Amino acid sequence: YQDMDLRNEHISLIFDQTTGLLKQMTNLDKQITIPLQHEFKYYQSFAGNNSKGIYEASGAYIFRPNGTDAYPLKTNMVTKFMQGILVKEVHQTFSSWTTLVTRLYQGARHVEMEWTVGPIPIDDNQGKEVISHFATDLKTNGIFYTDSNGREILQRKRNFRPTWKLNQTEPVSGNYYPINSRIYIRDETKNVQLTVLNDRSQGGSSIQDGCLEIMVHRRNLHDDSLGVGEPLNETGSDGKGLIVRGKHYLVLDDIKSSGRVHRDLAEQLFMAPLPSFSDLKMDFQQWI
Amino acid sequence: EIKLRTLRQAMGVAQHHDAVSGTEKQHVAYDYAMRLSEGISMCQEVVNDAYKKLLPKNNSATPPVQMFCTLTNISMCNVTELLKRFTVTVYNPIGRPVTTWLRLPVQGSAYTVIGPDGKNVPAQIVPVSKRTKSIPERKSPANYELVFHVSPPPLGFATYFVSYNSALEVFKQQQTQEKENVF
Repeated sequence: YQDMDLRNEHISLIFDQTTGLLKQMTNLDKQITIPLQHEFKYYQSFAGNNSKGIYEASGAYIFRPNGTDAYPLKTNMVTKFMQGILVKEVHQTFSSWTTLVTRLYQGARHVEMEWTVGPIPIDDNQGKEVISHFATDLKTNGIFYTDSNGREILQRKRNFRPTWKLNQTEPVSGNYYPINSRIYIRDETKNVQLTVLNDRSQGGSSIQDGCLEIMVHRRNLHDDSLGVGEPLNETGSDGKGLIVRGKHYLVLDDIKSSGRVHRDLAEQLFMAPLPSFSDLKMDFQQWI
Repeated sequence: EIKLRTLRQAMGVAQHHDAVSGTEKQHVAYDYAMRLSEGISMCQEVVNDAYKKLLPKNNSATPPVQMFCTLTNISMCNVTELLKRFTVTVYNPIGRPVTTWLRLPVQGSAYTVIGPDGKNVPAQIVPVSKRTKSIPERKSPANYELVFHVSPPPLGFATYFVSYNSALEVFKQQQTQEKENVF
């Protein structure tokens, strides 16, 4: 075993030899290197007591974890390294219900992370809220940035609201914000920005300095009594919980250049090229 | 216009707060999905009508009908999986040139891809993992994904010609090497 270096012309990712987890990212063009640990964790949902108004359960309307700790998935991790002429991939199996494919395409200036999560097990009678968690050493001073509606990027400050004095009673969910297209953290002194773009609206936050987390899937066993009248516990046709698949895109750059990179990329993701196919009854010469 | 209206209306309905936030009841979620799906199908007809006018015609023959695969994210596309020869037409809705990667679920282990300029396009065959594979009960789920680079022009389209190739040399060039570790 040795550390695995997944790299193209612009980016290098180092995967740890003992854990199999991502541990470092480098922008080779700008010579920016940060320690970057990525893993999937989950919060346990608060079961609540709906008969008492202030003890609402975590449900469709409310994300309310039972405590402030997110638990890592503890299993033997299987990692598969795949290498070809156009794309290099790392396939990670975090658990029987959580997998991730990290891709570096030839010439790409971003990392593609395709996650597949579910069906979330509930045989322990515990609802779970699964997050994709990134940890770095960036000094962010409680500040992170999310887009409010896919257009305007807003600065968020942990345990703070700009227009009133906040009495924070929910240290995790009270700091969660909608992410419609991107979230980022930056270290002004190092002049480094880590940006994560998503392919759908999600919730996310920076609960500790230098960290980012994005919620990717939830399965709850209790209704939050705010109107929907059923727990957020969707099942597929097989009666098991839903399996969800999506992508996150990682960009590491200096603060000044990051805007150009993530805005270009976001436009391309939002208005992605549309492929269509047709059956061909002729050979290439006839076709051309 | 009538065909476009179906998706417009479905999107309009889905502006309701419960669709935006995902707090709708389950049967309502199914209904939203059905409305959107119907709207998307109608829009695909519109795209086909446009391609009939825009794609070059071979004498009097009309261009072939374009099929859409909305499940490629779960490695599922009946066209690319079942046909040994097909074309991919990529439309770019942005007013600047873009380059992107296509991943098409396939069953063969080597393919020739020819671009709109008649030149060979480098391609790679990536195995589909058990977890990433589409519904296992399907008779013949794709075992591989064909990956190649596409560069459609601004607000325009580019057509790629894909055909199965059994040559050993192509297979060697396109295959992906694997190494597995357990931690």
